[in-house]
Amino acid sequence: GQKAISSEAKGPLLTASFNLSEYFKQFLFPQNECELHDFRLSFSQLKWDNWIVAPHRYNPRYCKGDCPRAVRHRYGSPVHTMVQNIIYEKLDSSVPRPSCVPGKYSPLSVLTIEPDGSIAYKEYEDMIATRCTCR
Amino acid sequence: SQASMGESQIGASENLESEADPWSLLLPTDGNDSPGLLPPLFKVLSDRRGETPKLQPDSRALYYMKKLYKTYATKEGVPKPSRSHLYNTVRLFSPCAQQEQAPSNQATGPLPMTDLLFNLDRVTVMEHLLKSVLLYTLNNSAASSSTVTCVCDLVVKEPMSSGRAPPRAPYSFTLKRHRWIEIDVTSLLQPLVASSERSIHMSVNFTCTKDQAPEDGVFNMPLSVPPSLILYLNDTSTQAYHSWQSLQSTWRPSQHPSQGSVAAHPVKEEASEVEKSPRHRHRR
Repeated sequence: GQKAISSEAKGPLLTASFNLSEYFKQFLFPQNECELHDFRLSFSQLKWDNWIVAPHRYNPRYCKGDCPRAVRHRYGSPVHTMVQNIIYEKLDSSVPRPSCVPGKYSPLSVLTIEPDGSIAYKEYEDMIATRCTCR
Repeated sequence: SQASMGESQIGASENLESEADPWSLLLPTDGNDSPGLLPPLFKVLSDRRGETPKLQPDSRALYYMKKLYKTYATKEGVPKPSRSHLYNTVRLFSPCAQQEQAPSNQATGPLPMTDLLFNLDRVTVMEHLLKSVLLYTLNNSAASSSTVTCVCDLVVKEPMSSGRAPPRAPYSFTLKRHRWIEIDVTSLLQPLVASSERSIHMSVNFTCTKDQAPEDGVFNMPLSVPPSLILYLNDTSTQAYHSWQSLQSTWRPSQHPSQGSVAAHPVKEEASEVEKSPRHRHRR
């Protein structure tokens, strides 16, 4: 098709390719995609350091960002999430879009001094977010 | 309505500013502090914000628990997957009272019986005892090259013991290498902790002889400070981390400890391996 393409024919071709890239943009992932963010804090900031001996630093992490429309494979979201998205886009925008929330956690080990002077080592469930999901 | 909206916004911002303390963000706005709302860690800490603990723990006990913490968790506080123990709570208690009695009879040699009183109020009903040890710290001057054989007499006085003969724990250790000695008292304490006894009164004494010079008779056991009582517990509450659920292995504490037996294990200097996991155990 090389011959078929002449200089004047390039115009509409360029337009088409431009529309094509515009078309695909809607499927790209949002710039601020839903993902895990760090938030390192020390227990002294919360005035807990006279009770909590360890750890010195605690990073509970958090999830923030927009959920892409095609969430299925990347976030382990249930089909309900896509249904909710369609409702928001096509039927009723008062229904909120799916939210970016933690989907998996890890425990935290804490060493504390008890009021009676005894010392306790305890492991608490779900204290650090390790994965985000759209729900 | 604009004016009232403005007033309510101002009210809200003042309200937020006044609540600069993070704790008020955790407490329900209706003021009543429903305990179910806060996980135990935050509940406990929200009750204590800003205060300092009434009683400070013994520095050696704190050193030992910090070593234990480093063994079980990373710097960020995440429990290490390599650990194979089943407990998610370890509590160390220092005796709230200790007195030495004159030796009741010559049989126990010149060493006085030591009375120890432990208050276990901090143990919750959801915490089930898996293992318990008396932890002795040896002072450095005790280091000597000779092997020492000790017999430990340990009697639980209150709650009234069931009249059993005091358990004996013949065991030997060389003083120079060990900084801590652990005496397993699980079989003694298990029924007491299970029956929600929270005040344990026991008396302990060591009778030691040097193997190379038994003619010297017993000698004074250089135990620098009264022992601590360590409880290894499984907290069954929902907020506690249950690693063993992922192992799908059911673990039962020793069902029938031999009557009156009190096992003792000298613990190496590092005290890092608080519990040796036998090599042959295959992790699933």
